[in-house]
Parts: sequence; C-alpha cells; structure tokens
Amino acid sequence: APRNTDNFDYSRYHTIEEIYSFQDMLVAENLGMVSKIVIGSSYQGRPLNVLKFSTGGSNRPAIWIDTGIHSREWVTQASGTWFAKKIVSSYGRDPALTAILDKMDIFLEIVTNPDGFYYTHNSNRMWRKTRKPNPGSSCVGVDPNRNWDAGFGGPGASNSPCSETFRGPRAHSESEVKSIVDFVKQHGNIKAFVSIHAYSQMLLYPYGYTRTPVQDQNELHALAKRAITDLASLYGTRYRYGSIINTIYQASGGTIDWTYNQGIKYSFTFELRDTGRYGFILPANQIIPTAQETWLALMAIMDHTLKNPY
Amino acid sequence: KKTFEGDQVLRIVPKDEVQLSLIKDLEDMIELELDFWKDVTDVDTPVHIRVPSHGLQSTRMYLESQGIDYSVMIEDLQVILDEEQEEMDSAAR
Repeated sequence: APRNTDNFDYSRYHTIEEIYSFQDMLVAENLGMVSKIVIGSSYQGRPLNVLKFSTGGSNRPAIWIDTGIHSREWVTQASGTWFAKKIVSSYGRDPALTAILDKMDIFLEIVTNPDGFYYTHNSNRMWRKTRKPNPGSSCVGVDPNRNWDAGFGGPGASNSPCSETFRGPRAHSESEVKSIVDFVKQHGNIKAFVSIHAYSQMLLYPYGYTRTPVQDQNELHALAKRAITDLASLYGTRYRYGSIINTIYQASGGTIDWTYNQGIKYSFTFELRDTGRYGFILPANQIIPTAQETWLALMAIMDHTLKNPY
Repeated sequence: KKTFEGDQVLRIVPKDEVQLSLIKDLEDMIELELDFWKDVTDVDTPVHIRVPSHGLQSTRMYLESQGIDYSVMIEDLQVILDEEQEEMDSAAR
C-alpha cells in the first residue's frame, strides 16, 4: 500500500478501501487545507466522504464537484482522486487555482455511490444504481441521477425497479442523494456544482426535465463552450455541449436540474472521455489523460465562478 | 460474481428518424435485458448497447430485419473484464 499520496498510483483503478485510505492520507498530509467531512452514510452503511479544500474563512462561497454517482463509471472516481491531488499540488503554484482557493472553498465527493462502487468491484462490474432493495421487487437499487426533486417522476425516468433509470419511490429516497441535498441546503453558499459522469464526451447544463431554457442559458452556453475548448487544447478530445434535454434526451429528476433550481447558477454535468472502443471498461492508461483534460474544463468553470460573483 | 461471457456491445448509428425510432423500441423489449451504455439521442449519433449472450440472436435479427446497420464494439465483454482484473491484480502485486 502507498505510504503517501505521492506514491499513490493514479494511473490505475482502485478499490473503495484504497480510495478511502487515499482520502485519509491526503487529509493527514495537508491538515491546514484539506479536511474530510462525512455528510451521511450509504444504504449499506458506508461513509459518504467529502473532501473540503479551504484556505480559511467561514462559510466561503464554494464549488462542489462529485464523481462516480453511477458506480460503473470507474474513470470518474479515478479522475476525482487525481483532482484531489491536483488541487493540493497546484495551490501556491498555479495562480488561477490559488486565486480560487484564496476566496472560495472546494468540496469534492470522489465516491458518490459507494455501495454501487463496491458492488462493481466484487459482484457486478456493470452495476450503475444504488444498492437499496425495492419492496415488492427482486430488482435492487435506484438510479441516483433520477432521484432528485426536479421534475421527479416525469418523462425520462422509469418507474420500474428493474430499469437502469429507476427513479425510486420518491424524490431524495436514496441516502446518497439526500445527504448531498441536506449538505447543499445547509451550506447555502455553493456557487458552482459540477457532477461528473462517463462516458459520451459532453458538457451539459440544465434543464433535463423541461424544454424551458434556464434563465442563464446564454452565459452557461458560452461558459460550456470555453470549458470544452480548454479541454480540447490538451489532446484534441471533442465534446458536445448544451442543455441536457437538447443535447441528449429528456431526463427527469436529475442532479443539476435540482441544484440550478436551488439557485446554483453554475450547474454542469460532464460525460467524460469515450474511446469508442471500450465504454465503461476504459483502459487504465486513459485515466490520467482523461483527468488532465477534464481539469482544464473544471478550471474554466471555477475561474468563471470566481470572477462572476452573484 | 456476475460474469458476462459472450455478451457483446453493439455500436449502431441511426441513419434517419425511422431508424432512431426503431432502435428506441429496443428499450421496451425487456426480455432481451439490453443495457444501453450510450443511449439513443440523434440521427448519426452512435448508440452503444450491451447485449447479453442470450439475447444476441434476437437483437441481431431485429436489427437486420429492419435494415439497421451495426458493428460489434466489444466482441466478448468478459474477455475485457478479465484483462481489467488482471491489470488491477498485477498493479496490486
């Protein structure tokens, strides 16, 4: 096992225990800047860990990033781990990131669906949902990206427990979702919310549940364009961008529709790199390039958030 | 542990709205247990579907009978998963 986060192998996939251990090491190595907040626990009792990157202050405006809400999307948890290290190693070196952290906090949830992630390692590599049983059905789990109180139960989500897009019995029924909801509401000063998925190479903003454009559509569209341009500058990876409903399909109960409706203007969701050959089985040698290019887009969003307070 | 011997991932590029609709219809064929890795969106945008081995023949027959072209993106999913596991085990060692 690596003794510190410098020796952690970012170029391979890790189990949940290894990622938990990484988080603890990162906190121990950066006591003045990184802390671990447990915002709740999963259905099976695993901690929902959030890393807080802060250089001081109280209830500063903040940026939220989560990875891995769909457990089988392994490149997202792996990228989240790389982002965590990148944040601490860039502070004081990268002027843009330093300026962000001097004024804002960053919250990073690397394993947003820990039960599902554990299940992908031990029982079913293709698992996507949570692991809560559904009364009256032999099918387990809820799609945590259809479980939010934003057009919940509308088109683009299933009411069948056996579907991959099962919305759950009610909005926020999943503790993995409810814990974020409670945290966001309690914090009250989150200014950007980025939820990271894989794969399809897209950067999306609300809405997914309705064709009504968001009030900030022009600004979000321009920011998305800038972010994917920065992303492409590294390896030429091409992204599509736009609102969820116009770019992919109608989807109700989605994460960033809820966060936008909570007043978090800079709400985005990513679909990371897709080689077109492997899908969710993206080879480990793609992790670092994926994380590197995504970081550039994240920086564009975070920098814009810093420079455009609201 | 669930394994995926013989499961294939098919790549389909719908050529027009009719094909788009026909591919969407596959989502309702529950007995095939298809797993849409990359969902149906627009014409010319690839769709990736994991097809369990037991549903391969029916799915291919459906696509071919409707004149929908497809290619095999992953020939045998379990082979790729075994390679992934071996890589993880090797790195852990």
